[in-house]
Amino acid sequence: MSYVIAISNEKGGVAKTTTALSLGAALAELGRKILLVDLDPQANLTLALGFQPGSLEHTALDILLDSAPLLDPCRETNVAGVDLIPANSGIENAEQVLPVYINYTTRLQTAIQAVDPLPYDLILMDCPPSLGAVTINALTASDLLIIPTQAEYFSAYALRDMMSIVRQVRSEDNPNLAYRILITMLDQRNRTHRNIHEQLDRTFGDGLFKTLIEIDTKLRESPILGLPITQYKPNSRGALQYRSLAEELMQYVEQK
Amino acid sequence: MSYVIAISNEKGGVAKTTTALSLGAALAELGRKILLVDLDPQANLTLALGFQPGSLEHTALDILLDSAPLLDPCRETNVAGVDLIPANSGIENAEQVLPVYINYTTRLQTAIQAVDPLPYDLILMDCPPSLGAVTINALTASDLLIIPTQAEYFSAYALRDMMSIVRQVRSEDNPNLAYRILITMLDQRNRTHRNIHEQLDRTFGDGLFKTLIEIDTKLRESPILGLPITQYKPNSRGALQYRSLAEELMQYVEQK
Ligand SMILES: Nc1ncnc2c1ncn2[C@@H]1O[C@H](COP(=O)(O)OP(=O)(O)OP(=O)(O)O)[C@@H](O)[C@H]1O
Ligand SMILES: Nc1ncnc2c1ncn2[C@@H]1O[C@H](COP(=O)(O)OP(=O)(O)OP(=O)(O)O)[C@@H](O)[C@H]1O
Ligand SMILES: [Mg+2]
Ligand SMILES: [Mg+2]
Repeated sequence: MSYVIAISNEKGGVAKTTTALSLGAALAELGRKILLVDLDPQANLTLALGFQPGSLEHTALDILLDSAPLLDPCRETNVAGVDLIPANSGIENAEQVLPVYINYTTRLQTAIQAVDPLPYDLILMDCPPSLGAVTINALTASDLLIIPTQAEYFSAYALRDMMSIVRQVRSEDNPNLAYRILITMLDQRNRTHRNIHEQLDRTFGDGLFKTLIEIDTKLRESPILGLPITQYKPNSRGALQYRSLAEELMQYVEQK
Repeated sequence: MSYVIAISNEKGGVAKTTTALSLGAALAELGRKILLVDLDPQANLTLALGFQPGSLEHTALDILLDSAPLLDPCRETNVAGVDLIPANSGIENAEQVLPVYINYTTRLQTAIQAVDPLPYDLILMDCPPSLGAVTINALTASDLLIIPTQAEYFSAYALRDMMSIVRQVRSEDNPNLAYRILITMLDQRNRTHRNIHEQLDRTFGDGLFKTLIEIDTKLRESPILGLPITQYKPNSRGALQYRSLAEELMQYVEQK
């Protein structure tokens, strides 16, 4: 059985894509077989792995709208142990078309369950910055929702909508959906960051990963070369912190 | 006649909301009468002006779906010369419902043109981080699209989709739509930021505002108090840079 993770936050620019890429690569270093799924019309995860989204014919859209088998659009990447179901801008159409299908929220879940056994230990899905039909599909198919969050006012406020979407998905199709909040892009020297981080710690307690991802400009550079941080700068702060996140996640998954 | 501006970028977290709020307040300081419109289900612009989005009954959704008159949901704010049409999380429904209306892309344009004369010099619309039905409505109703952009790889790549949506809206309902790119959250000490800023300058030339908005943590603090930067820290770098943006914009608008 594969463990399925959605990486989602309605708030934009909180490191959803950076987390999907870096965490996926760090989990592969631990010997796990990883499937990344790009569900964002921006196709940043696809781009960060060195693909040209505009030139791809088969993407996650085939699975969402045409019921293509999950692994049809799947491709190997330049990261050992990591495969990708890519995206391109066509995914935007799914937001308008999916709701006309009956049971549209379970299309991804059905596609994942239809492949038995699935040759992956973990599936990580990068979601767009919205709570539309595509994100609902990902949450319905997931065991765990990881919510990357900046320690800033708008980002902290977005957790309110994220908690209500978790309640909604649990009451409809996926009662066992768990969540974990990941603090990203933290600048320990910044007073607002420190204050809001403390507030999130008090409010969410165990709902927060212990691992913190701090600001590291090497994380901005690595997608330019089509490499995850673990290969671009293996000893950078970003690489070390995403490795410790991978270890913390595996402890959480294995105790479940 | 009011001059209508959409503030949009598919890329998340590039300071769309911060620009709508700060630029709106700086234009009011120049004596202009400003209407801000929050079109994002995150309702960050509404929140940053001190409102509780969850408690509002009348929002921009009334205009988009129920053809309410433009000024029905309009409210005064604690910023002299700035009124607001607020949002709450219900706006997310518009993404799925709007496309079933005939001519759904011109609903906002029709609502704005129906009020004559409109008591505002400029209308600024804060868009969600997507290119769905709501953003298309805003672009169709606009004279100018301002595209806040970070000098980072994913953000620069998003300009490709932004240019194609501008071409699409010009060919369908709004042939005169102009655009201007605004560099935001710039860290002049950061090599990636400097490199990508230079590339954008070479590629877009006059398509870029001359004014640059640099990193200023005071811009993160001001929404916590429900105040724009021009009132929270009037002499901060952020306040000064958004004031010079307001002046550059008015020179552009008046020469048109
Ligand atoms: N820890 C970090 N330190 C510095 N920069 C970072 C860090 N994490 C991410 N970034 C940069 O911040 C920007 C936002 O990150 P990213 O694009 O991954 O966020 P996102 O949540 O996927 O955005 P969107 O909502 O548009 O999908 C990117 O330019 C990325 O390179
Ligand atoms: N110049 C700046 N310096 C420092 N922080 C900034 C600056 N501009 C914006 N910010 C902060 O960066 C974050 C992202 O900005 P903002 O929320 O305005 O972007 P957005 O494009 O509206 O995001 P979304 O895509 O989620 O709507 C916010 O926490 C904001 O306070
Ligand atoms: Mg992303
Ligand atoms: Mg915003």
